[in-house]
Amino acid sequence: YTVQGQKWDVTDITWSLKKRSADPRISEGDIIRELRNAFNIWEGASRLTFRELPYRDADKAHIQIIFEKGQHNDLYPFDGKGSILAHAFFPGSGQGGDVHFDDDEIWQVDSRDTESKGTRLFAVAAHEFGHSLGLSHSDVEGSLMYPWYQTFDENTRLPQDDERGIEAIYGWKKSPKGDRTPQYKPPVKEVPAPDPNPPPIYPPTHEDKYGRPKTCDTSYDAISLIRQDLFIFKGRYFWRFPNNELNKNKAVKSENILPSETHSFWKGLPEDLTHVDAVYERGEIVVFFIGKNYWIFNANKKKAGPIPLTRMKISETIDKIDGAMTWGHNDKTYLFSGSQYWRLDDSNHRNFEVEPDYPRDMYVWKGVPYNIDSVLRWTDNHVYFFKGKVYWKFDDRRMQVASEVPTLSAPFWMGCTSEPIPKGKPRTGDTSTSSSCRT
Amino acid sequence: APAKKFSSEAYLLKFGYLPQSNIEIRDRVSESTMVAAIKNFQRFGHINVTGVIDEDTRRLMAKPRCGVPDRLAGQFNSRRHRMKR
Repeated sequence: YTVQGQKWDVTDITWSLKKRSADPRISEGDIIRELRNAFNIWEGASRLTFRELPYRDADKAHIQIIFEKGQHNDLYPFDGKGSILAHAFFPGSGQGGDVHFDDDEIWQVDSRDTESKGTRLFAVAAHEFGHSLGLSHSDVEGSLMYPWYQTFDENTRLPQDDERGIEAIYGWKKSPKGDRTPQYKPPVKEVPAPDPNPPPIYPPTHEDKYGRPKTCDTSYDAISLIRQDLFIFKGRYFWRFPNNELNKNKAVKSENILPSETHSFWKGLPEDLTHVDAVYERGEIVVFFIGKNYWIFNANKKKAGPIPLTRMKISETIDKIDGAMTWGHNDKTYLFSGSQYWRLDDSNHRNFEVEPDYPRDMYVWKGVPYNIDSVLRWTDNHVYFFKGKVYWKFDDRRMQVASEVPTLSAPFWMGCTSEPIPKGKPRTGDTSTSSSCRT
Repeated sequence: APAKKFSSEAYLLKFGYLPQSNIEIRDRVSESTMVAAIKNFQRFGHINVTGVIDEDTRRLMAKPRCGVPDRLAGQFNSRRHRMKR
């Protein structure tokens, strides 16, 4: 088995059938039954539980399931009957966890149906849900995560390779006695209806008593060089480091520098903004991304906005842009969101559009994690990707991160002093490290 | 076998055996890179490792399958992402 690296932070995972097959031979009830059985395979072998949400709440589900044909608003168009049957996204926000079935296939929803010579939906769904939970393909023949289609029915025990894979991500399933019991089946229980007014969930705060982000203990929502000054955005605030304060090592000194409120400097951004998702500068213009909209500025004067991302020909399923930068390698502008990226044709400032053969999968940027917080093209012409409290320098020539081990952001970008890290050294994927101000 | 829908190179690129960086920085695929990609694919699919697109390889490429790449970033010629028991 191979673990992709992303996982759900919860063990109670919700799913919903958002768009059923258009094939009149199979009913929605048949499809739901096949999907439920496929989830049961994973539930029986892990600590995870799966809860079905009704169609009206499909957008709230961790795993949204659709049947589509051909191009369908992601970077993996289906190819008609045969060859590619379905695909899924690894855990994450936005499309993370979602499963798409090719509706040009002849889906078989009953193991007793030997006439239709179709593809058993249950078997493909069980495989795709493995991706939704964080497993990549396995090269073990007979494993559920083997990439080529194989028959598999709901009475089959989850193969050992897959069982170990899911245990590696979410831990062992415990029996009521507390010992490890693979394939332990929980007692059947009534699933309560979802709370129509769930309590709000607030992210953990890294703020001082005035609500400002802590300079030496925070992640960065957006970061950009604007007129050669470094701007770092977090929540409602930003730090500005003038060019003449950047030291010879290109690091900045920020001791005692307090952040300012973003909307009071960038007049024209919403006064009630809670954060900025991404910012980049190109020529005279500065582009801000917040949620599903963007704004265009010249210096700190608004020229246009809010403009919906769809105007850039970005799919309406994208809720935000994680990072934006102009790449030193080719001077093109790139946008990142979740596991995807786009190249933007912004040569004509009145007509921003992503190029036609995008989005593409971010694994092109080898070693950069999905769902980045921000990205910067720095004065050394290199690109730096940020996630949590760490960053990766990108090597354009090798097309991969310079080091798989990320570096703490605060010491370099904020001039803070590193202190012993309580949870061990930072490592790839560990974005929970901290540092403290020199003062 | 059903009709093949992708060229061999497109298939290897799509499923992660050829690095997609070739697309972004417009490098040409060298012969050695292509041979290594074919061998990795043949090993993954448990067919004879010949380094050339032979009949078994074509047949495997035509089989119905999942659309997610077999090899993700950083997994070329490496088993470091496999978890120890």
